[in-house]
Amino acid sequence: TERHKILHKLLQDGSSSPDI
Amino acid sequence: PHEANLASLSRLVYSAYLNNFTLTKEKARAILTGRAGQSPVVIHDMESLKNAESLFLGKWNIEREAELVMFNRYQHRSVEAICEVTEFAKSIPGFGSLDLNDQVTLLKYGVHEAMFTLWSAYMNKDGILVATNNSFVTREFLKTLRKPYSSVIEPKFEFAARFNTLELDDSDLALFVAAIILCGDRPGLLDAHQIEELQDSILQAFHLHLRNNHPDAPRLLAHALQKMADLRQLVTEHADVVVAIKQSDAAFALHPLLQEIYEDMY
Repeated sequence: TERHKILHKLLQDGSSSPDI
Repeated sequence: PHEANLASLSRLVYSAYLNNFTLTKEKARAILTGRAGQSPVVIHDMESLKNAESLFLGKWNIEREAELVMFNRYQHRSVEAICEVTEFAKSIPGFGSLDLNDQVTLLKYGVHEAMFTLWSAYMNKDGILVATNNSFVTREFLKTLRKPYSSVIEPKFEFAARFNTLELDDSDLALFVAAIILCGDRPGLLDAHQIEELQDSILQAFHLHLRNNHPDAPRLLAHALQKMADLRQLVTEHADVVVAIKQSDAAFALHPLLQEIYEDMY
């Protein structure tokens, strides 16, 4: 989970997430 | 009633595709064949690359190498494409009800296969359309980049040449990409069975859709499914090239999203 945190964010918050 | 359900699934998946992918095959083909009116800027050598870069990104930084500029452009476009594929996946009926860890695994292994499928639509034998920048980068120019950068895109052109002979349209591609994402044999899945069931429905819908959309090509489903194995090979080779670039270039920085996708992939 921790190793794929950007993919998690993309799935949960979409591409507007500040990490992307 | 079963066929009606499958046809409705096809419509849902196609509508998700149209809502999430900015550049469809239809639009790309219109630009590539000159039907769209406006012609893209052709990048065929260092000079035209410099001109295009200063047009789109401001001043050309002479310190930066062309290979790194090209690869960063490529990374940027990949991240955008991965976001589009993710949003598309989220709209596939059933995907959202999967365990979140399985959704992550499906994307980790599926996004590049999906992306290279879609990029085939933007390629012809001479180059690739990068419509976000309204540019067309020639295959010959990409071949002149120093190794290993010259090996990034060439295998994708070879795949595209074979894949494009299937003549799938956007409504077919929507189901093909959905089937790629819902693949039950990705490493580390928690509930492969549930994913296989979803993929099975998509493949049935794809089968029916191809029968109606391409009545003169009865073997099209089999041919399309064979291409899925080619895509997996293409992604494995791609991951190797990225490792080679990382090892050969101190100035090279891989985007964190791509980093987590490639890490422990195959």
